[in-house]
Amino acid sequence: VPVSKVTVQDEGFAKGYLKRFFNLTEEKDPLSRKGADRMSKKLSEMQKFFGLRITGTLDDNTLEMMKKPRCGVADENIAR
Amino acid sequence: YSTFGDGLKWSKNTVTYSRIVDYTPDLSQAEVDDSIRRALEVWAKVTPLTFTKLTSGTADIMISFARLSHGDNYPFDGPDGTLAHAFAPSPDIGGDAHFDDDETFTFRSSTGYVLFLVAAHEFGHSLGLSHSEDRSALMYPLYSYKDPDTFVLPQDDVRGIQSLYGSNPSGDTTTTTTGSSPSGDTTTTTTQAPTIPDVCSSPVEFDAVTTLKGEMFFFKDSYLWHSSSQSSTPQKSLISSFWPNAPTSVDAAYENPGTGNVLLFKGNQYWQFRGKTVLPDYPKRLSDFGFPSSVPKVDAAVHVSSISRTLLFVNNKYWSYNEGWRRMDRGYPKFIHRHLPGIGHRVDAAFENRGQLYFSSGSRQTEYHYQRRRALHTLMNYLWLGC
Repeated sequence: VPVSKVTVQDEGFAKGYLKRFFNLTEEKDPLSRKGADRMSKKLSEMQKFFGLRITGTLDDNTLEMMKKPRCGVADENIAR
Repeated sequence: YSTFGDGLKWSKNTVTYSRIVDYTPDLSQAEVDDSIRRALEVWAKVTPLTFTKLTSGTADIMISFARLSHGDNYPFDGPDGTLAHAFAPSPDIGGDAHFDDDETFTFRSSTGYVLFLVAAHEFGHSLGLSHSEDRSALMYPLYSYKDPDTFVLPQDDVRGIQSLYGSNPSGDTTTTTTGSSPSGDTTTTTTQAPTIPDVCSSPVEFDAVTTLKGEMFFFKDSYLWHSSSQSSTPQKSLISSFWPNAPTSVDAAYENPGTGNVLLFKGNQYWQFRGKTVLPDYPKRLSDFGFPSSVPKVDAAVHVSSISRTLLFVNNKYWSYNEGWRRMDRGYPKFIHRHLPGIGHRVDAAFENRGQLYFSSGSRQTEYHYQRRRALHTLMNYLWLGC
C-alpha cells in the first residue's frame, strides 16, 4: 500500500492554499466533522479544476500541483 | 475561459497604465518596459483596446514590484509559489498588477519566470478575465514557459477577451506614451503597428512565400504582400490580419494543394491553417514534422506539384517530404548545391508558380526548372510586388 508522504505541515500548507484560491472559509472548530467535510469539498473542487483524480483527500499529486508556480488570483470566482 | 462577471470590465477602449517606479533588479529597465509593452500588445492585437502609458499621475493599471506584505490583503510568499497578482477592472486598486520581487524574472530565458508571460497573464485579469481551465490558455493559473518571440495568444484567451470587448476592427495595435517631461510640456509618443516601407524604393528580401488557392503571399517581418486576381498590385497588410493565430513573423511557408491548408514555420514550431483557422493541437514541434531535434528552424519550404513532394530547406541542405505518406523521404537531407545546382548554397524563401520553382536568396531569386535541374533566369524579388 503506497504510504502517503503528506505531513502535518503539508496539511497546513494545503489549507492555506485552499483558503487563498478556493475560498475555504475558516471553521470555528476546524477539527469538527463539518470542518473536515468543508476541507474535503474544497479539495475536490481544486482537484476537478486541475484535472486531478477527485478524491477529496490530500494526496501527493494534489500537493505537488499546489506547489507549482502560479498566479496569485483566486481560481474560484471570489477575486471580484 | 472565465470572466469576473458583474460587468467587471473597462467601460472605455483607452486604458492607461503607469510607468514602473520600483524596477526589479533582475532585468534592465528597458527590458522591463519592453516586456510590459509587449504584454499589453498581446491584448491590444485582438481587441479595440489601446494602452496609453502615463509617466505621471494615477493610471487605470498601476504596475509595481513588491515583496511579501505590500499594502493589499494578499501578501506574496517569497520565491516561487505565487508569482504575481492583479485586480479586476474598477476604480482605485482595480486593474492594478503587482509582481513578486522575490521571483527571478527573465526577459526570454526559461531559467526564471519570463516577465512578458507573467505580465500578459496578469493584464488579462486587469482587463476582466479570471482563470481558464484550458491548460494551453494564457489565463491558466499555473505558469508554463513559452518562447516569447513566437508567442501567439491561444484561442481560448482570444474568445474570452473578445467576449468582453469585441475584436480589433483595424488589426493595428497602438501603445502610446503620454505625460509631462521634465520641462513640464506633454510628450506623446505613439508606437503604431509597423508601418510598411514603400517596397519599390529598395531591394526587398522575403522571409517566406506561399501560394494559397491561386493567390500569393510574400512574407516580410510582421507583414505580407498578398497578390490576388482582384488587384493588379499586391496589397500590404499584417500577417495577423490573415492568420490571427500565426506567429508575428515566419521563417517558411507552403501550401499543401492536397488539403488546401497552409503551413507556417517559425523557430522550432509550425502551424497548420485551414483558411484563417489554426488546426487543433497546433503549433507542433519540428520533430513532429519529421526533422531531427537538432534542426533549430526551417529557412524555406515549397511544394513541388509535379512530384507531390514538399522540399524543406535548412541551412545548406534540404529534405523531401512525402505529403501522401506524411513522412520524410529516405536518403535526406541532401546538399542544396549538389542536388539543386544553380541556386546556390542557401535559400530564404521558395515557391512554385505556373510549374516553375522560384528560390529566393537575399533580394534576388532564381527561376528554376526542377525536372532539368536547371536555373532559367535570375530576377529581383520586388518584381512580384508590382514594381
